[in-house]
Amino acid sequence: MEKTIERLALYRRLLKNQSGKGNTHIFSHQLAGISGYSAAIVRRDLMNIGYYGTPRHGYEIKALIDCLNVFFNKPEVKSLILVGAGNLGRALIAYFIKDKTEYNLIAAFDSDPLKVNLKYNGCPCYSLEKIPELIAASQASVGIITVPAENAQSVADLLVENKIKGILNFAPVSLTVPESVYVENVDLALMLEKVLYFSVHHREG
Amino acid sequence: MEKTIERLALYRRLLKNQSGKGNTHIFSHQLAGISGYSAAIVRRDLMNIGYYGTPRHGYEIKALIDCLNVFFNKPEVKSLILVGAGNLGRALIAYFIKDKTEYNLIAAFDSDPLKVNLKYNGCPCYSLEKIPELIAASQASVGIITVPAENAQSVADLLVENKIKGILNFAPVSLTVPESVYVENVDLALMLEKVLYFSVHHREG
Ligand SMILES: NC(=O)c1ccc[n+]([C@@H]2O[C@H](COP(=O)([O-])OP(=O)(O)OC[C@H]3O[C@@H](n4cnc5c(N)ncnc54)[C@H](O)[C@@H]3O)[C@@H](O)[C@H]2O)c1
Ligand SMILES: NC(=O)c1ccc[n+]([C@@H]2O[C@H](COP(=O)([O-])OP(=O)(O)OC[C@H]3O[C@@H](n4cnc5c(N)ncnc54)[C@H](O)[C@@H]3O)[C@@H](O)[C@H]2O)c1
Repeated sequence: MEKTIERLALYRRLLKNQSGKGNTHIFSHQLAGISGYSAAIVRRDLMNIGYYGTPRHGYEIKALIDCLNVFFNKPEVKSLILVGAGNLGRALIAYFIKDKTEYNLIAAFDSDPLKVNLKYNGCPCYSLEKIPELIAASQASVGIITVPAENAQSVADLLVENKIKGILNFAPVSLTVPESVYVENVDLALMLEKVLYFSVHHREG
Repeated sequence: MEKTIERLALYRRLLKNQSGKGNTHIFSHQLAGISGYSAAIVRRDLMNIGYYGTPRHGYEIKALIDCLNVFFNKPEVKSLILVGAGNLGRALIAYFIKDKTEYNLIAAFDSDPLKVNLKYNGCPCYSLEKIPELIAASQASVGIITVPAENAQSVADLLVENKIKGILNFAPVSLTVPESVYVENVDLALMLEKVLYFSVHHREG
């Protein structure tokens, strides 16, 4: 399920690039080629969201993008917040603040009084006590956690208490959350260790 | 294979934490509990690197850490470089420069003349033409790519030309490299899309 969602999000990005180049149609084997998946998987994924191509012309790119947008609940823009405006947090703010069509990073939060009431790339940074009020006002359902490991769980608890349903966690700890909350962990140190290992021992399988 | 390496790296980190708390032994079911994997998987992973615990006392933590360090080729410190000292690159430099025992971030590189010959958290930033000389001098085998998408492939080509065998790629493009080069892609935008999706539609399986 999670892998299917990743693939669909990737197809959507690639199709937008194709559309940007002026292409109007694409065959499943072509989308397979640029996405790195087999044509069979591409066709099955798209059939799963109710989209069928015509053998003669392939998939109509604009219609397929619309279909994917509907699937990902566009054009309703989803709101998200970020907690921990440190080095990584600020890099993410700079990056995620640009793509305003897909989601809306409404605010960052930090426990450092020197960072509160500053703006990073136009994104306001508030103290933690403002989290309940801002989540309620924006109906934000997703939070990004970029605080040190020792504080990540308490931040997660605060987000969950305030109805956050999805967390993108960069702290190197395993968070405990209710079943109804989805957590995606991005463990960069572990990713680096993996690359260091495989740079010497080539993948055998 | 890749998942096994991730788990072994995680066990090592958790065991170091345990050792830091003064614990000398741990049972497989305890390591299972804190790592999130089953005891059977933990035991199998450790047997695969030649380590066996005693039922009475469990695994001896220090000996197991040493065994994992040998597996990950410690104490030989691996050198790595980073290309693209932008927002994300600088956050990574600040983070990776700290843990000097495991690997050594020897330099960053950037095409922006204003960034060349600056130091970020003590890590020197050079122009791209210095890549061959620095890789050769340090025997760096891993490169981190944090340049814009449109330049990622040419940077990858340059690294591969200079014998880099492992790449941690943050640019949202699929890199083309020889079979002998390992690439780990970290696609943060796709991770966020996944969380946005599952925050609304709960995982069904
Ligand atoms: N920088 C990276 O590239 C990188 C890589 C891998 C993992 N990480 C992880 O991401 C997290 C952040 O890393 P960083 O390098 O940005 O650290 P950082 O120290 O630069 O930033 C942490 C920020 O969180 C704030 N903070 C601390 N406790 C808080 C709390 N309870 N509530 C709200 N804000 C709080 C701090 O004031 C600071 O601004 C850490 O868990 C780190 O392990 C970072
Ligand atoms: N910032 C984030 O949180 C974030 C999140 C997801 C993905 N990314 C990806 O990471 C990459 C970097 O993002 P960023 O936000 O740091 O961008 P940025 O624009 O702040 O930094 C890019 C840096 O790369 C340098 N550069 C450009 N072309 C180069 C080349 N050919 N060789 C060497 N250096 C070159 C630039 O001078 C700049 O310093 C992008 O591909 C972006 O899509 C970033």
